[in-house]
Amino acid sequence: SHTAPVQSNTPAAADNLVGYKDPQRFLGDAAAALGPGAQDMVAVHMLRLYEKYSRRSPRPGAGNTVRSFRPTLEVINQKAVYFFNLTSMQDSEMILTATFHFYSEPRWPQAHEVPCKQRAKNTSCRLLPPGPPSRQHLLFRSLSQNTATQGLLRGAMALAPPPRGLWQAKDISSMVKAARRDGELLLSAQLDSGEKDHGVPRPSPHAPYILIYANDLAISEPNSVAVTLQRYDPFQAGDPDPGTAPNSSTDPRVRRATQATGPLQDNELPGLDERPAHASHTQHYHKQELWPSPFRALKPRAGRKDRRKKGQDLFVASSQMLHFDEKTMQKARRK
Amino acid sequence: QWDEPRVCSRRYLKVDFADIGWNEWIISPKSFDAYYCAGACEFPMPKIVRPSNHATIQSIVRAVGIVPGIPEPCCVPDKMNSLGVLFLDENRNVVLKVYPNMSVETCACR
Repeated sequence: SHTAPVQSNTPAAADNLVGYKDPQRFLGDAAAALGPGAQDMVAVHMLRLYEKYSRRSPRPGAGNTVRSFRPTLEVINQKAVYFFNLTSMQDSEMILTATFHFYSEPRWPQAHEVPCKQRAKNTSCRLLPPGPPSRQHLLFRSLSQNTATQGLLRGAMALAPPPRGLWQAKDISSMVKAARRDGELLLSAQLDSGEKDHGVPRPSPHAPYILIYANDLAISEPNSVAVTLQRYDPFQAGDPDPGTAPNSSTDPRVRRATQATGPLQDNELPGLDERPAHASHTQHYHKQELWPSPFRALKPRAGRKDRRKKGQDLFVASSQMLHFDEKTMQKARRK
Repeated sequence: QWDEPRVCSRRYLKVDFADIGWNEWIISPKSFDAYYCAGACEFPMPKIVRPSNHATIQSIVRAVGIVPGIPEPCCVPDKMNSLGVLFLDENRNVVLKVYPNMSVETCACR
């Protein structure tokens, strides 16, 4: 089993968050930044780290990334088990430290009646004074995605009962590194005190969370900011549906290459030898009708086959030679 | 912007993540001073544009005009600063990353 000492240099202690009870009080205006659903202790902690990193850039190699992981709560055999999905970690992120943060209160066992001996009638039964607070154990298991087992036990820690309710941090770096090495990026944590949990535990702002301090080796690559923050094509029409996968383009517009529809050998003006689509009978155009105004809207050109067919029977009536003025014609004849 | 100096120098630019559509997942900062570099790197270049030796040679060759088509050296960022960004990843977990080279401290001709 793994009994990680509570290092005094665990990040929580360094971030003087230990003992923080009420995240709401701490958030202040940052609460708006986080949105309504995220005003819990992990948000407070991350904002604290953001302020620290913004004041003083981290030393090279001291880690340029901190990832937080909120749990999903499940009840298994009447015990609260917290599951952490660590799959959002990037391969380029080298884990430096991983810490497990949890809120614990002293658990005094309920004073309970002891069946007193019936030596004499109506002797009052004494209540046993409550014993020492029960010891809790932290059990960590890791499992790969979608396996039904409870997972491999990665570590267990005995917890000294706290004198009062407070947040604590435990270093779980070696467990997380071993689980990642084995490709098991689903971690479960169970606070076990040996007693059954009274009532179904509900998600609370006191839910535990994991922080992973890492050094992203790819962050100095060109365009690293786009890898994690560019989530859709900025030129996409309208707002992206938040549900779509990042970088998906639901843009209805279809890009078309503009290529010429047919060979440009003839010097016919496009659209002049076509019949308008609605004309049912073939009418012969006279010259002045063909040019009602200097700018004609070009009509879509028919395919080459029907153009040749149409071209034959229309050639006599409306084949268009370009007309030049007399002077140009004389020059041409001379040449 | 009009009374900006002609020579290569740092110009003010504030980037608001809402303008580029990233504000949905970026918690903090909402905007930051990124700056940019612009201006001439023509011969003779003043010391303030901190030209590299190559840029000095290139601007002389261009000024002399022996080789046609040689462009002026470019005015680019020289010293840059990193920026810590707090954002939500695809699983809506809070992530902090410190990105290098996000804002311009000084410009130079290269």
